[in-house]
Amino acid sequence: LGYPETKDEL
Amino acid sequence: MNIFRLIGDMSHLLAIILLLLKMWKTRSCAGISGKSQILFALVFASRYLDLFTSFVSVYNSVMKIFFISTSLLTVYLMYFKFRATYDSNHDTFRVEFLVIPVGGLAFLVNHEFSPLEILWTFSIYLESVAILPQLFMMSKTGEAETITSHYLFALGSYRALYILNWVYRYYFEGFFDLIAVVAGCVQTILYCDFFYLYITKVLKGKRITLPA
Repeated sequence: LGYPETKDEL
Repeated sequence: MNIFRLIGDMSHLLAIILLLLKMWKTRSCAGISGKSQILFALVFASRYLDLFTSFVSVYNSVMKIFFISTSLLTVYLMYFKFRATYDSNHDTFRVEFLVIPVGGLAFLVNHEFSPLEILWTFSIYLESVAILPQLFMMSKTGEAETITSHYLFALGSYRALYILNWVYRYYFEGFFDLIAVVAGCVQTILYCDFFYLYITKVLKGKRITLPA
């Protein structure tokens, strides 16, 4: 689990 | 991309288009909180700075550019073109009581202490409460036009659908972003009272009116 470096959500 | 996320994004898009169409057709921004609209413009401007640093997809970039430009257009229409119709006497929520604490929180609770990440966090926290001036305005005037109600319903549904998207992504992709999830839940909860009024009144053909 982690947060993505590149955020794909708006 | 899953179905909840896609419908959520489309709902967000629909909300913005509904608001712009309402203003353009009636040549008026009566009943709309300019303060909420300025906060939304600030949300998009601080969140989508990554347009310049990373590319995700054409969909992603087009939507970001659309959100930034339409939010600025909305603010322009309210404060310049249709300023005479802006109901500033009822738009009296003190936005500094939102922006300052949210800014402080973004500095303290974030994924990474870097400028872009802090701005992203700030925008997520700010979005969760940005509708409060609009809800405050409606409680002061005690009413909302039907088209304004449709706008708010679409805008609120978007984050509720994102919650379903996060549940889906947690189970099927192992994705979990605590900051986005907590803020998204707060945001959705703020709309619950409005959702209740929308379902019990607007969907039955009545306007939203609140007791004085």
